[in-house]
Amino acid sequence: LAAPGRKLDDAFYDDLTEVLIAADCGVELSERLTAALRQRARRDNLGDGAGAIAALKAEILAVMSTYDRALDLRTVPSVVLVVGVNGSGKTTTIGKLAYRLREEGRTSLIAAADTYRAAAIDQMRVWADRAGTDLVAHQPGADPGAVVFDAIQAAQARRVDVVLVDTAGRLHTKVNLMAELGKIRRVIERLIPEAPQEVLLVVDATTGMNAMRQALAFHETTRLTGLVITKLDGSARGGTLLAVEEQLRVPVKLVGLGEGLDDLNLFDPAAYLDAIFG
Amino acid sequence: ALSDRLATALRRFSGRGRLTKEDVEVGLREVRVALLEADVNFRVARAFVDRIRERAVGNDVLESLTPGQQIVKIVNDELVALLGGEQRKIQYQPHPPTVVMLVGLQGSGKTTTAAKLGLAIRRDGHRPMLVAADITRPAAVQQLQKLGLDNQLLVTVPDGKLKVAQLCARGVAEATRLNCDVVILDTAGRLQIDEPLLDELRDIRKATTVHEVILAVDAMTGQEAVNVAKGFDDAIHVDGVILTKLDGDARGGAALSMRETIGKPIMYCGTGEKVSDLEPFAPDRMASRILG
Ligand SMILES: Nc1nc2c(ncn2[C@@H]2O[C@H](COP(=O)(O)OP(=O)(O)OP(=O)(O)O)[C@@H](O)[C@H]2O)c(=O)[nH]1
Ligand SMILES: Nc1nc2c(ncn2[C@@H]2O[C@H](COP(=O)(O)OP(=O)(O)OP(=O)(O)O)[C@@H](O)[C@H]2O)c(=O)[nH]1
Ligand SMILES: [Mg+2]
Ligand SMILES: [Mg+2]
Repeated sequence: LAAPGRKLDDAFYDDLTEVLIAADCGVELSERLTAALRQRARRDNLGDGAGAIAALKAEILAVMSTYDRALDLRTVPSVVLVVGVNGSGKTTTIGKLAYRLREEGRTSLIAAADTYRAAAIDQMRVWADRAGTDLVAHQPGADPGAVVFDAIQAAQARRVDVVLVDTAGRLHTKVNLMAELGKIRRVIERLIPEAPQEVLLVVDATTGMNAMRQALAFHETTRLTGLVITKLDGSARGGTLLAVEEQLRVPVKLVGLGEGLDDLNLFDPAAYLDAIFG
Repeated sequence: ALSDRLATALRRFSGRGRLTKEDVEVGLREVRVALLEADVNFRVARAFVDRIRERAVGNDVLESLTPGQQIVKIVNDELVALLGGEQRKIQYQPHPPTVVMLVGLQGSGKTTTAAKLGLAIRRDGHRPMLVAADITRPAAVQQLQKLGLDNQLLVTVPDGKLKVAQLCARGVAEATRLNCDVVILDTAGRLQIDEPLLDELRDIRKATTVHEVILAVDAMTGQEAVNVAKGFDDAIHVDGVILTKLDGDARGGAALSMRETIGKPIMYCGTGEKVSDLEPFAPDRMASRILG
């Protein structure tokens, strides 16, 4: 697409729409971006494929750079609530995040608040050990709110910088599970009025259009402050994040790039767009 | 829904009595968009529309008072035909044990599905053994053990110091020793672009005879469903697909994408987190779900 000298003909714009759709950007956004570029190419005389793609990237980047993508961890302790549908990568992301925080000189403690799924607490415990952080856990089947309560109290007592809260995967269509999430949030708010400082929705990069529905539903239940796109080391490009950022104005803050402790990066919009457009 | 969009799109032609082929093209575009919004892969969506075009420009559409409804019927019929075909459950070998291997991307639902299959197989009058062959994910073995414990399913945990292929062979041997006639290998999640991990699956097939390879795919998978299915099928040959998390509101276009690309049947649907939440695949219900 971005080849120097490539003509800006119908084939170019068709290919562009295809690239965007193939990246899971969705039909609406893909066609809108293509139509806008077509107009701009005439108006601003963008020349060739290289010029047009550079202009498109710059335009998208201009919007994406208006977000503050840093985690808000100014308060001690700051609470980071991690939510999302089943299997998206929440537990693994928390392990990586605890490690990253430690590398940055911040202490953290993990609340193993997935008290439902088989071996969820065991899994979180392994990650806590790998990251060199403490874990607060009850027995399986315990009230997740109680685990969060204990974790925050422990963090306050020990003057820990960040509390990372792992929650059970839940499909946003399950009313009772979303209500449970609301309850967990209120436990946090009652203990620390400004908390949770971060509510991160973890989304698997292979997710298609359902990512928007997930984001809308979770945002309604517990106001999101950021997204984590996981499994970007795979072949999926996670293009749904563009529409989600646009519609919710919630930024992608972190990306998962593998299954290791170190495989978590700050989201880099420029690098991301380069990966989409080649 | 597609019927509403078609009604709107074709309304401007309704005054003239009979549609032209060009008018139908407007309707076919709506079909393609609807499929894309349902996560059907863009190449599969285009091929699908090309397939139905001939019927869609037939007289029963052009002369219909409700051409939109005619097109919806054509689309639905074609979807059901493509998704359905060979209805397939696990095929039990005349000489047991039947060895089933579950594969797929990270988090697609393999471990949970292994237990679900175990329960279904036991209810079928067979004796399943689950093999905890994921030795990389933290507490994966404990996860399968807990599911087994809660549902009275046998789980074998071969020596974690072995290579995965040898571990699976040991699991099959143990199952045979205990008179189990079906073995389910729960493997670690992996990317279809991870060649060394695809080799690991190939090594499993060399170390022990695998009769059925089932690919677990999350129903919310988008455009990459084609590449994922092709990647696994080209590497180790897939026999069937299980679509998981269908209790959500993902449209499930990945089902059509995979069926069209690798031509393997969708055997079951995962419809919840409980081990009893496994249902046989129903093509007509999947078709109306994709159409939305
Ligand atoms: N390749 C890759 N795999 C990942 C990434 N993040 C998580 N995973 C894998 O995805 C699978 C699911 O991760 P989990 O952390 O258990 O996901 P979860 O959201 O906590 O799952 P539930 O608690 O069951 O809802 C595991 O196999 C992880 O190793 C990533 O960035 N890249
Ligand atoms: N709602 C729902 N959740 C499901 C279904 N199948 C699996 N899950 C959930 O999805 C999450 C991931 O399931 P796992 O069985 O751990 O997935 P996996 O493929 O073994 O994951 P890896 O081994 O890490 O690759 C868990 O939270 C499961 O409870 C389903 O059909 N519906
Ligand atoms: Mg988890
Ligand atoms: Mg597993």
